[in-house]
Amino acid sequence: EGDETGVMDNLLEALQSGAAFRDRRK
Amino acid sequence: LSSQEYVHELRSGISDEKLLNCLESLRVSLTSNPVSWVNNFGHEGLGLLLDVLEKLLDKKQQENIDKKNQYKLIQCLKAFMNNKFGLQRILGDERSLLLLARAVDPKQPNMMTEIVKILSAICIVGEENILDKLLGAITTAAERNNRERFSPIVEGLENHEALQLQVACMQFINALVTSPYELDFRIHLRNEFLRSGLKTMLPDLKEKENDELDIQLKVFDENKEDDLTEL
Repeated sequence: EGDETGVMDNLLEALQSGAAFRDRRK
Repeated sequence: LSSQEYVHELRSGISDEKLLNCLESLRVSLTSNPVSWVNNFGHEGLGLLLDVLEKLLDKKQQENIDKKNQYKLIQCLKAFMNNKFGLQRILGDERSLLLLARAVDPKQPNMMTEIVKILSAICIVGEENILDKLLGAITTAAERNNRERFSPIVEGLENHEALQLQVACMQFINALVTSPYELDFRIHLRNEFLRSGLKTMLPDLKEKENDELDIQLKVFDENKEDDLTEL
């Protein structure tokens, strides 16, 4: 079950670091 | 408590302090138990949580305990969504998006910070049509209050005593504005935010020199420049 948890935490981390937006622009 | 015991508790219509204790305990359980437990709870529990949230939002005058319960409930939803099953359940339930959008309240900065973060995450998760659903929920929520749809977000940005809320609002703006595939739509959303008051706020936000906020302001400017180049 480990790979199914932390989904929200990962999304929030990507948003906070700006990585989520860099990925989108690619 | 087992997941079914929480379902039973929520279904029994508890309120005030008893509800707050139940929600705090549920939040811990949702955070610390395996996905199968969350899954079991979610079948009936999500609907019950949304019922409680709706009831609290429909109250004409919220008491302090109601505000505490609403904040705790949002924390439960966030914990529920921290796995693929929970996230899919929320994404597949338009009522959950509408209730989250309705719960955005600049007068409750800590709770609003959590909600805006959740909405930002939903925005970037890559689900088909999620932007339309989210914008629909935000628009409907704003119409209930006779307000422009983005004004609560801009109001959150204006709260200089709540830096984390300002960061979360800027994140949400970026998540929304960078979502559309079409250039015209991206420019439209960005201009709508700028017209709603963001334009006059940007210089003040840049002066704060906060690392987290600066990341979001840079993302906003870079995407704006990229879109102008593309245009």
